[in-house]
Amino acid sequence: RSIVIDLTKVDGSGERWRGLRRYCESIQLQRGDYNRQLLSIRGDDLRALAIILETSPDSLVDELRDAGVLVEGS
Amino acid sequence: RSIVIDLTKVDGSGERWRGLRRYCESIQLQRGDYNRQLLSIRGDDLRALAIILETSPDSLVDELRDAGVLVEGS
Ligand SMILES: Nc1nc2c(ncn2[C@@H]2O[C@@H]3COP(=O)(O)O[C@H]4[C@@H](O)[C@H](n5cnc6c(=O)[nH]c(N)nc65)O[C@@H]4COP(=O)(O)O[C@H]3[C@H]2O)c(=O)[nH]1
Ligand SMILES: Nc1nc2c(ncn2[C@@H]2O[C@@H]3COP(=O)(O)O[C@H]4[C@@H](O)[C@H](n5cnc6c(=O)[nH]c(N)nc65)O[C@@H]4COP(=O)(O)O[C@H]3[C@H]2O)c(=O)[nH]1
Ligand SMILES: Nc1nc2c(ncn2[C@@H]2O[C@@H]3COP(=O)(O)O[C@H]4[C@@H](O)[C@H](n5cnc6c(=O)[nH]c(N)nc65)O[C@@H]4COP(=O)(O)O[C@H]3[C@H]2O)c(=O)[nH]1
Ligand SMILES: Nc1nc2c(ncn2[C@@H]2O[C@@H]3COP(=O)(O)O[C@H]4[C@@H](O)[C@H](n5cnc6c(=O)[nH]c(N)nc65)O[C@@H]4COP(=O)(O)O[C@H]3[C@H]2O)c(=O)[nH]1
Repeated sequence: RSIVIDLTKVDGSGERWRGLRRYCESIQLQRGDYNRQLLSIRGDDLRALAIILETSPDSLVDELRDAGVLVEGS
Repeated sequence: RSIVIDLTKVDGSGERWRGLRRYCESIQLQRGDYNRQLLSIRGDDLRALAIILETSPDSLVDELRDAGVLVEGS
């Protein structure tokens, strides 16, 4: 499945997504990726983030969607 | 290290690179990546290709460079 983070939304989002924000910045830096709108991450990353946030990959996707942090349709 | 394949060169290259050609096509398909000039692959991929081609990652990079299949400067 495709996990596309809406970067315009994740900045303003709450405490729970602090780790996600840091993660996105780190990826953008490693890539030299200056797209300010969105960032696609790996399925592996979703699994790693789920462990860090003490939830499951599927639940994390639902949470991200409810928080409005996923790009529509991803 | 960055492994950037020169797609314009890999097509005309010899038998030894048949596996590499198939691999590049498969990646392009998975991504929907239509850049006909070059393709960056993962360090993981270099390691996997080295095993398949019965060589080491470092030796494979040298071989690819000598065969003119790497994009200059990568
Ligand atoms: N479209 C596409 N291209 C791919 C994909 N996987 C690898 N590449 C290409 O191959 C280059 C090297 O990948 P790497 O060795 O894994 O080296 C990567 C990797 O270690 C890390 N990285 C970048 N993006 C991600 C990510 O979303 N998740 C994770 N876990 N690591 C990432 O930063 C390094 C440099 O990234 P790049 O500058 O982007 O450089 C990447 C990129 O040009 C893919 O699934 N889709
Ligand atoms: N997942 C994803 N990541 C993206 C996308 N567009 C850009 N990026 C990320 O942003 C970096 C800079 O892209 P660029 O300035 O367009 O400039 C790029 C691009 O023009 C070209 N390039 C290198 N490898 C590839 C490749 O495998 N496919 C394509 N289409 N272009 C590549 O060389 C430059 C450096 O590429 P990278 O090392 O890959 O580093 C890329 C990549 O990590 C995208 O649509 N999806
Ligand atoms: N900068 C950036 N843009 C993103 C990202 N995720 C999605 N996009 C945007 O959404 C389209 C699909 O991206 P993709 O799934 O990464 O699928 C991409 C990706 O797999 C590959 N690609 C394109 N440019 C690059 C590049 O510079 N480097 C690498 N490694 N892959 C690229 O070609 C596919 C089609 O690219 P496009 O038609 O240009 O269209 C891309 C791009 O406009 C992201 O994390 N960073
Ligand atoms: N071994 C290998 N597999 C590849 C490569 N390129 C694509 N794939 C496979 O094809 C899937 C879709 O790639 P994408 O459309 O570029 O969509 C990618 C891309 O937009 C982005 N992405 C992941 N890793 C990188 C990276 O290192 N650099 C860049 N620029 N984008 C990445 O995250 C999206 C989802 O990544 P995945 O869940 O990993 O899912 C990836 C991965 O399973 C490659 O060079 N080597």
